[in-house]
Amino acid sequence: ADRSIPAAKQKYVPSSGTYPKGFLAGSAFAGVKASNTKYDDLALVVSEEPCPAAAIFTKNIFQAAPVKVSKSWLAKSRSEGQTFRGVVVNSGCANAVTGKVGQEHAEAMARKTDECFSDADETPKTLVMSTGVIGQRLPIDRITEAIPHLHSNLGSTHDHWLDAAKAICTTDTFPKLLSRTFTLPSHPDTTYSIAGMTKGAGMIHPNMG
Amino acid sequence: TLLGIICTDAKIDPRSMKKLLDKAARHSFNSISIDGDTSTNDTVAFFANGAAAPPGADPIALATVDERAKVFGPPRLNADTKAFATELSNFMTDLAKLVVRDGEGATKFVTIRVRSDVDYPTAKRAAVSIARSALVKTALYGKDANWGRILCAIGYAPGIMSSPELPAVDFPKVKDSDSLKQVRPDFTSVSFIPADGSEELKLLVRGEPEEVDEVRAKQILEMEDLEILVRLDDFPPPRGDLIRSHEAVMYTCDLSHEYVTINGDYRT
Repeated sequence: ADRSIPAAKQKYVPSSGTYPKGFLAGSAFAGVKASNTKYDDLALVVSEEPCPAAAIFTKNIFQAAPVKVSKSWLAKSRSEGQTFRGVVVNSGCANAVTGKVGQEHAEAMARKTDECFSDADETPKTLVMSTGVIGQRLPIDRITEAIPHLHSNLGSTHDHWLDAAKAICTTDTFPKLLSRTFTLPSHPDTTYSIAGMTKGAGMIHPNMG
Repeated sequence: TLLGIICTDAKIDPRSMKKLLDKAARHSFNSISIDGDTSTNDTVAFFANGAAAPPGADPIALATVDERAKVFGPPRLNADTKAFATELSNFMTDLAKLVVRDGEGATKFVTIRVRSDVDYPTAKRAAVSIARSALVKTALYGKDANWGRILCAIGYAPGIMSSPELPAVDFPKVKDSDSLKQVRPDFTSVSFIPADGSEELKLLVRGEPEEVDEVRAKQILEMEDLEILVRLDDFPPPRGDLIRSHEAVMYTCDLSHEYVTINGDYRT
């Protein structure tokens, strides 16, 4: 599909941003969906140093493989004080209702990303997300082959963040990226940043916890 | 599917991150609806690396005790935690609103604000039911000030019951679980709040339809942004002044031909 941004939506796409220190973002093409031959469909957002993470997940009973995998790792991290580096995301295939193989694919995607970090060990460092059509298996070989390239594309500029925000889109008509700065009362001279990206256009009535 | 990734260089106590995220999601991502379908993949992840924090800075933590509270009262959130919780909540709300603005085929961004004298769940149930109603959403697409469909959606909302037997003067401050579900049709009002800050357009006041200026209604409905305000607590003054109002807000969009086109073509 043509992903040109409709004129009415262009005002929602930022042309610059202030991004948090020590985080990198990037995207790459894996060709998850056969009909997509030109748009990046893998995104990676990482912290340069391991850091604490949290997540909320759908309460739908049929939770997709990446939801189950990330959820179990986060649950384990709470009891063991584990830290994470970031999250790898593919668009084009939700890896949902794909059974045990789907779970293995989600783990493989995260493990391959972990291998890109110098501090790789046995504990998972990367959470995983997928979005797209339900009931199809991930083309995992194409994804794992693209992950080293995805890692080499990481950077901290606005364009890196925007590219990542675009890569997680499915039927979205525009990438959704926000960033801002703030201060805290205890250190009013210190400026902090917060940045976030989101995607979604249909099948949207979240009930996460 | 909704996905979200949020990163900050503030320093946050790992044990507090999930609670902060949960709390902020309540009024942001968990308060949007495009088509009423909850995905198998919805996930929002939150990372905090502390890279901007000065050396020795205390982490933002929900369990911390304000120094003043040690003297003046029970433990409460410290100022940093409060400030960050507000920042995160506002940030996530703005992100969530972007999703609604991109609703498949959507032409309108609609805020549904429901006030109940009973409790928050009552207000939330009514707001969700309106936001999920295909007929309300098609009316909005058709620029139709159809308050009847809004009332209909409130009336069948799960967990909401009518209590016509209660006299107006004794409408209860609730004590038990049954009365938590009460909505009185004759105390229900519906208005459109224009996005340009002009005067609200009252469609229904305490169960009675207003003479609606159709030209004004059309003007309001032609704007991209619209707020629907529902009062389930619309007591005649001064009685109404004594009742505390609980407010729930949902963000949604209209339902257009384009939604069917996109989803008729998007297959497993």
